[in-house]
Amino acid sequence: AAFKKELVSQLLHLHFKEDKTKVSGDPLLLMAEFLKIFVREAAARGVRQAQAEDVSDVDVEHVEKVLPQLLLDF
Amino acid sequence: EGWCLSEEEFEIWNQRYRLKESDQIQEIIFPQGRFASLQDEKEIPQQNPRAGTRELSLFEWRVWQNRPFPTHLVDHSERCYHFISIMETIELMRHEEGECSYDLEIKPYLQMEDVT
Amino acid sequence: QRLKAAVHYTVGCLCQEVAEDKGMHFSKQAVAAISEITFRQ
Repeated sequence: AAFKKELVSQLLHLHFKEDKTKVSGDPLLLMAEFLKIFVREAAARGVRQAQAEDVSDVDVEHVEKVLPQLLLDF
Repeated sequence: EGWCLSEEEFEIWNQRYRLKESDQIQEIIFPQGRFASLQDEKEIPQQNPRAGTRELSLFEWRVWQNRPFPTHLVDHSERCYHFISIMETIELMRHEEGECSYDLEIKPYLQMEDVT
Repeated sequence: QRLKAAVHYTVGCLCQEVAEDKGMHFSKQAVAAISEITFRQ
């Protein structure tokens, strides 16, 4: 699974002032890779927290516990 | 436009990931951070979350933040370790009564000519 | 909302991979939380 370049382009354009702003392929691929790493890190840290609590289901609260440090790491 | 979900992807999303009215939590939001010292030009009115909405909190588990959580492929940043050390200092001070150990420790080094 | 749904779907697939990798399961709410955080990021 991965973020499609076109999806990343749409996401970036949410924040651009100029609609005409263009982003070429490489930055889109880099941003897609960044988002993939971010999601996998969030998921893996949520898993670690659930495992530390000896439960097999990762729930919101496991994500919430690791959230402050996750956001400071990105 | 190539970015939106295909029919098949939409079906999977709708079935596997979409939060529905029938779910206990129908929506998860991450409240807009606000800068206490600066008046936000676009002040977002603090709306009360609707029933069924779960607001993600950054301070619900604050007392757990005085130690580094395990990481996966991305290590903790310097500013994250700084945050953790501050949370540890706060945790230690939390149990103090009256005198503040930080004050007692640092006061002997204060030279008034450094600050006037 | 379509954009959010596309992000949510992609996040769900990525979480699925991590879940299978670690032999764990993600609740829908946990996936939605990671999706909301990613969208905000």
